[in-house]
Amino acid sequence: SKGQPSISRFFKSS
Amino acid sequence: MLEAKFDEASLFKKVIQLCNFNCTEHGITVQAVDDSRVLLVSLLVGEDAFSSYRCDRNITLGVDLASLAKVLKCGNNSDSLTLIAEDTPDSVLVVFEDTEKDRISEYSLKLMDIESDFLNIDDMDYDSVITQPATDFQKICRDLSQLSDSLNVLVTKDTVKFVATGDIGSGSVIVKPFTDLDKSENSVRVELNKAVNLTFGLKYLLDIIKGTSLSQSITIKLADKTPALFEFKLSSGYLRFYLAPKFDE
Repeated sequence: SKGQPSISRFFKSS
Repeated sequence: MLEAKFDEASLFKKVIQLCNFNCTEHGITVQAVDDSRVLLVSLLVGEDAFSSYRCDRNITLGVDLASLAKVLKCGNNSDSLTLIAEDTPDSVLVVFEDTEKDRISEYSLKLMDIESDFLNIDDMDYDSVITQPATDFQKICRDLSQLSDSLNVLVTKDTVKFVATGDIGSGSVIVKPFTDLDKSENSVRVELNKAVNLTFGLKYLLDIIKGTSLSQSITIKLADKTPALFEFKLSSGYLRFYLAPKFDE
């Protein structure tokens, strides 16, 4: 089944 | 020093989430991620949204939103609302003014040190961009959330299809481009570079549509395996949500 990825996987902290 | 005056307190009342208010000469930005770290919200209230705005140097206001909400209830929607803070503040002053009745009320709110990451959001290339009336998208999400916890969005040439399939059955809504010359906010625009077939958690979409009262239209930018951007434009600034589609790991 499809998982819900965390947003932090796509955007890095400054 | 920061001094930011909204003509109508109601705008500020609508846009509250938990977090740091980052104040610069260009306006106030707020970024927050939900507890599950899935949904990112980014708000910009530009300097032009204020009837007067002054920010001498960048200031971060760490606001306990439950406390702020209590203070905001003390003002009437038609009052002007001014935020005042010193350069290194431990509190922010909230001033309501009812100019007709010559009544001024002031509340001082203690600030907190809130540790939070600020995420860098770069511009991205999208496969499709859809703009439609915000209330239409709100209804689609609410209606289809009764059938499933996932919303499938399919975009092909000139057609957007929203589909939900669950235990009790399935439902779909098809939206096509439409131009309303008299009321452009009623129009539906679909730009397509590449066909889209994505699935989103409706739990998060139901949070996103809480922004509906802020704007007449919503713009949705979609690409495969990339966070979708859901944007409500404000008269000066925006409320943006970033939500990644579900995909196979």
